[in-house]
Amino acid sequence: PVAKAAQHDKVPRPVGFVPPPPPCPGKIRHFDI
Amino acid sequence: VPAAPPAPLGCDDPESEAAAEAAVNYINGQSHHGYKFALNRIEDIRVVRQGPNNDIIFLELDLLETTCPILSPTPLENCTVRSFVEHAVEGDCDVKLQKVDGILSVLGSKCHSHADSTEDIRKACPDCPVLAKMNNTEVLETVSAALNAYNSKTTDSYLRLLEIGRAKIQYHPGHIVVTEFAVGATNCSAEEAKANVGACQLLPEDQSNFGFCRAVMVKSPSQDLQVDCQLYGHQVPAPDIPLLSWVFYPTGQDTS
Repeated sequence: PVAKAAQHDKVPRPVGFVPPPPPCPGKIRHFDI
Repeated sequence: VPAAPPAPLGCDDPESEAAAEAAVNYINGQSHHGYKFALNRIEDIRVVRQGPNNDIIFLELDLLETTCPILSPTPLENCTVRSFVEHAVEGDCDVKLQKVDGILSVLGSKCHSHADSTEDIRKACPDCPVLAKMNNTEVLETVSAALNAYNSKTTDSYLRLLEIGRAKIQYHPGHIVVTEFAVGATNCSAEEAKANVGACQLLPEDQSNFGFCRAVMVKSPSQDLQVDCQLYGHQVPAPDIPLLSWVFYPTGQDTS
């Protein structure tokens, strides 16, 4: 039997984690074609 | 110490919107054909720091054609974006700007415009007429007949065709051709033109007077032709924008 891989704790975020860049593409002002 | 990288901008941040506004004004200012374009969406923005208070900004913009001809003095904010069922035309633009001490300047732009697909229009509005090709014979005949009709009635200057803006042909119910085209005043009165139309040339730049016409030709069930032209009066052109060239306006085009 293959030993079930030990559940690693959720990887802690590194110190100084930079959030992903704000959203692009931006809002639609009229309509999308 | 190298300049800290600028915080990544979001596409809806005020700085992004300010850059997009400068870009759209530049694109409309440089364009010589068709209609003014309005911002529909900021697709992407990338900022590359050159030094303190000196950034290069790369913008990807999604624009939509408005109903204002490019030569119209109407401010862009008063121009209506052409609706989807009128067969919208989209512009995709890549623009490079520089921001030095908070002042934006456009270094260059490259745009491609294209009409929405006929399938999309038909899906949303099965009976809506779609854009006709510029070299469609019926379109050319309608423009010619409309301009002749206008010139035969006007007491003002004889008008010459500059370019066809757009055209649609409805085949049911009734056979109707609708066209929009740009015109320029010439150095002849309409009366003088009857004698020698070859001598009638567009007014020189310092007196130029452009305008725009809309014409509807009903071919069936009965024949009728309506044409309405508005001249803008002389406008002082921006120093680096040459006179409009006498070319037809292709539906899809690249401009840099």
